[in-house]
Amino acid sequence: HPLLNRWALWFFKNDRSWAWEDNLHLVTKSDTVEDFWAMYSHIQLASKLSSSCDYALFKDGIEPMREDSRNKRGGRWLVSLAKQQCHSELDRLWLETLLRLIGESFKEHSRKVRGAAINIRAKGDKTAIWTRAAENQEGVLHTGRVYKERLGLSTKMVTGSQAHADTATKSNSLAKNKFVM
Amino acid sequence: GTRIIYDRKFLMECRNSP
Repeated sequence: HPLLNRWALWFFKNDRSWAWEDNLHLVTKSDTVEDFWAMYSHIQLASKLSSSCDYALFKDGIEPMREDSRNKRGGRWLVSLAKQQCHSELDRLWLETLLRLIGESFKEHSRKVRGAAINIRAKGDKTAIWTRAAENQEGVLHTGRVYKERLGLSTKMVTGSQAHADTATKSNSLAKNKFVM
Repeated sequence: GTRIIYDRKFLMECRNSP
C-alpha cells in the first residue's frame, strides 16, 4: 500500500563531543504502509530511549532542523508531556502522531506538514508537529486542532505553536506561542 | 495526483496482517 509521501526516520543522540548535525542520523525511509510497520517494529520504543535523544519522521528531502531552508518560515505545534505521564502514554502519542503523518490525516493541510519529532528530556518529554508556515493562521490552527483531536489530548491540555525563527533565538521554553489551543 | 489517505483503523489492520 503506497504512501502519498516517502517518509524518513531520523534519530538524534546528544553527544557533546560532536557538532549537533553529527549527532543526527538518518535511520531509514518508508514509502509503503508495510515498510513503515517493518521500520516501527525494528526500532526502540520512544519510552526506551535515554534522555536527550530524539526521533523525527519527516518528508523525504527535508531535514528535521530549523536550518533547512524549507523550515525557515515554519513552526511547530508543541505538546509538552508531564513527567508523571506513563511510558505507554508517551509511546501511544508518538505512534498516533506517526499514523496521522503517513495517513495524511490533515486533509488539505497535509501538504503544509513537514514532519514530527519527539524529544526525550529529563525535564519532560515533548512531541511536535512541524508545519511549513508559522504565520498562516488558518493552516496552523487547523493542523493544531486535528492534531489535538486525533491524539485524544484533553481539551484542557494546552498546546502552543511557535515559529522556528523565535525558538532559534530563545530557549524553547521561553519562545512565544503564536497560537494557543 | 491521487490523494492517498489512510485512516488509523486501516493502518492498524495492516500492522496485524501477516
